[in-house]
This record gives sequence, structure tokens and C-alpha cells, in this order.
Amino acid sequence: MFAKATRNFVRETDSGGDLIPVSHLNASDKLQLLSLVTKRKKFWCWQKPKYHFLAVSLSDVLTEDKPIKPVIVESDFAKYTGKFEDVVQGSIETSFGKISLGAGAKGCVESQSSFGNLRKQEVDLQQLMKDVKDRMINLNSSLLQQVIERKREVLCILREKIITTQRCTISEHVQTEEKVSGLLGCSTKIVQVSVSDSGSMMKDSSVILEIPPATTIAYGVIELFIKCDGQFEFCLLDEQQGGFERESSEGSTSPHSMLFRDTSFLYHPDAVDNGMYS
Amino acid sequence: GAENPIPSHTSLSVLKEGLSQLKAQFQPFVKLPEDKQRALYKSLCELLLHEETLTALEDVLDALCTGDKPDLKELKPAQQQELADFLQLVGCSVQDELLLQNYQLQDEELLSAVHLLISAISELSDYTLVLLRACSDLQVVPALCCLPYIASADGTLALSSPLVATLTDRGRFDVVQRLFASTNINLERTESSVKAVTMREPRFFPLVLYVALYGLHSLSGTVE
Repeated sequence: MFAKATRNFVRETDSGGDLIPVSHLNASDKLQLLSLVTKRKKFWCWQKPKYHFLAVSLSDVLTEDKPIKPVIVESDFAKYTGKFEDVVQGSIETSFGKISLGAGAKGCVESQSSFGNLRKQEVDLQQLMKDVKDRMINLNSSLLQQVIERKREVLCILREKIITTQRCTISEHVQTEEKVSGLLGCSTKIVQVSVSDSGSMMKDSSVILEIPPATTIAYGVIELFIKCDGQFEFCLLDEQQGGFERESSEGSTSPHSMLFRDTSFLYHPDAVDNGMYS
Repeated sequence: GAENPIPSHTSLSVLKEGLSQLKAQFQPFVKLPEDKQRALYKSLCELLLHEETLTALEDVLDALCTGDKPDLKELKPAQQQELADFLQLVGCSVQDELLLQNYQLQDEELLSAVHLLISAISELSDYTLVLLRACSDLQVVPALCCLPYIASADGTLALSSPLVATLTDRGRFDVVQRLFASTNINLERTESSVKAVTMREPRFFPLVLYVALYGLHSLSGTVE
């Protein structure tokens, strides 16, 4: 439910951009600027990468014990109030019967989506680059060893985040499946988000989730390219790809390796680069 | 290009070459015994309406197909059972309560085909999935799989073709039109023909929809 609300928000405000929706409410407080995030590359050309938050920050994996205090720039992001029609609803007559999409009700249901006033917090990159100049990453740490072992993962840092400033309510309307007298039905879920200053509850909602102010709903990362000796650089340009410099390439252990030999057009370029498919 | 892999305002026939290659990948579905085919098809149709379970299943298949150990500990018990039941259908037997920590794989080709299909389905929006499910119920999936092959260079195809006879029904056509629109394909109809062309900057969506349609079609028991 939270995941769907944040995904809708990113789709509407930053489609094709760098923002990543937060999928788990539980992860929201882990999203501190400069904290480490792993990006898992995907197989197929159409797939989006997946991100996993680590409980440590960039400072924790640098060799010298000198913490980095990022300069944080905060600004208004947007006041997000959306209203859209749920076009899944409705029923359609066909020559062999009636197909009902949704709960069988005709017409449309209006959904509201509002996270209220949103703020953006971002790291001052120029200052950060000065702060980490000549610093090295300790590749011997057990955490990084685990990341390196998983060949498809790239280390990133959290560069920016979008946070709420008001209490919001996310509600889910579940429309159940119907199969009555030749009617076919499909269950579907409508997610609504609204700012709840008054604390009033919505009617007809199966599940209601209230999220506090300062909840992170989206974030942006920068990939790191890390050399064998621990030197690293931020991948600031589109064409730069993060990862770990490898001394030798190893073969794939994927059972897919030979099975999809005829469908190379489907692979994500990263998957090919990493030898996931041979 | 990676961002606009499928050209704008182009006939659906642009997908033809890629889809011909896909057929081979879904052969393990076609070869399944009828009862298994039916069970897997039914299970997949149910999954179309369970977005969270689909995402979890995609993660598990990603892990299985790269030789990683899937982690199901964060899933709810009901979801764990749902996934275990599904994986059982594709020849991945779970041996103890620590789901998939010890698993045995019987058919890698089948698992790979399922991975391809689930990865595609997972990329579609819940709205598209509801419509896909409706198209499955309306039995128009075989006709949709034909479209890239019979569409002309400008995307037109005659409704008199028996292959697409099901689309002459207005209700069915409306559902298909909405399904296509949700994946950046524009479908228009005149009295005797339909025209299917990609929208502006369709990105990967038409291809992903067709991977899903082909996968479901291969399980429908009507493919030779």
C-alpha cells in the first residue's frame, strides 16, 4: 500500500527521472543522506534495478577514522495533490456475457492522492567531493566483501531524499472478486493518500495507514566506482557506471546461461557486461 | 537505444522478429502435460491480481536463476505458502520449513521460462494486469499473439481474418484497446479493419506486454 502510493508519486512527479520510490515504510528512517545503498542490476532489458539499504554510511567504510559531515541543502520540492479516476471500474457487455472490471459498479471512482507539502534534502556534492578527496574505501570490511561477492551489485550513496512535512493517511479500498450468475469479476485495489490534519478517517476503506511527518517517500542515489585499491569516484554522468574494478572476469554460474542463447535482445546490457549470460 | 528501444508510431509488426525468438523460450510450457499446463495457467491468472506476491516471486526466481539463495524470511507465512505452491508447480520442490533454503530443481528450462514470464508480468502496472486477466477470461490472448504477424507495414489488419475474429466483438475490442493503451500501443478500429501502432516513445512496454501474452498463450493448451 505504501509502496503503491510512493510509486504513483514518483511516476507522476519524476517519470523517467532519477527518483526512486521508497517501498517499505520500515526503511524510511534508514534513509539518511550518505548512507550506503546497493543497486542490484537486473536480467532483462525492461527491468528496473532494485535497491537495498545498508545500515551504514559512507564514513563507516572509509579507511581513516574521520567522519564526514555532509552539508545538507534543503528546499521546497512540491505540494503534491493528485486526483485521478479509477478507470478499472466498470462493466462491459460482450456477445457472450458481461465482463465486470472492478466490483461491478458502473461509472468511475475518483481517487485522491496527496502527500501535502514536500521538502527535498540533498547533499552538497561539491563540498562532499572536497571532503572525500584522497580518502579510500576499506574493501576488507565484511560488509563490502559480501557486496563484492554478489557480482550483480553496485554500491551507491544516498544523495537526496523527498520527505513529508505533514501527517498523511494512505487508505486501500480492496474490491473483491465476484462470480455471480455469469458475471466474471476481477479484484483490484485503489490506493488513496490524503493529508490528515483533522485526523478524520475515510469511510469504506479496508486498510488505513497513517504516516508521520518527515517520512521519506523517495530518494536519489549516486553510484560509486571502486578500484581494487579502495580508491573510488562518484558516477555523476549518465554514461558512467558504478561497480567494483575486477582483476579477472569469472564465468557465469547461472542456469540461464545457455538456455536463452537466442534471446540476447532481451538482456539488460548490464547483465551481459557482468557475464550473467554467456 | 536503451531508453527508446521500440520506435514511436510504428506498426506492431516491429515486434515480429523478437517475438519469433521468444517462442522457443516458452517451449517448455507447450511441452507440459495438460493437467500441469492448466494448473500453472490458473495459478498465473490468480497471480495477476496479487501484485505483492508477484514481486516476491520475481525476487525468488531472480535468486534461483543466478544461483543465489532466495530469502523468503521477510514474507508473510501465507505468501510463503503461496510461493512454495507455485514453485512446486514448476518443478522446484521445497524440502523443509526453511523455504527454499534447500530446494531441488527438476527442470531448469521450465524455471527459466517461468522467470522470463514473471519478470515481464511484474513490470506491468496493476491496471494493465487487471486488463490482461480480463483478456485471458475473454479468450482473446491467441488473437492478440497473432497481431504482430498479420499487421501490415502501417499497422492495419483486416477483421475478416479468422485469426482475429474474436476482436470483432465490441466489448472484447474495448478491453483490448484499454490493455494496449496501458502499454503504449494505440489500437483503432474501422468497420472492416483494426490498426495497431506504437504510441510516442513507447519504451519497453509493448515488448513486455507481448512477452506476457506469449507466455500465457503458451500455457493455454492451444499452441502446437
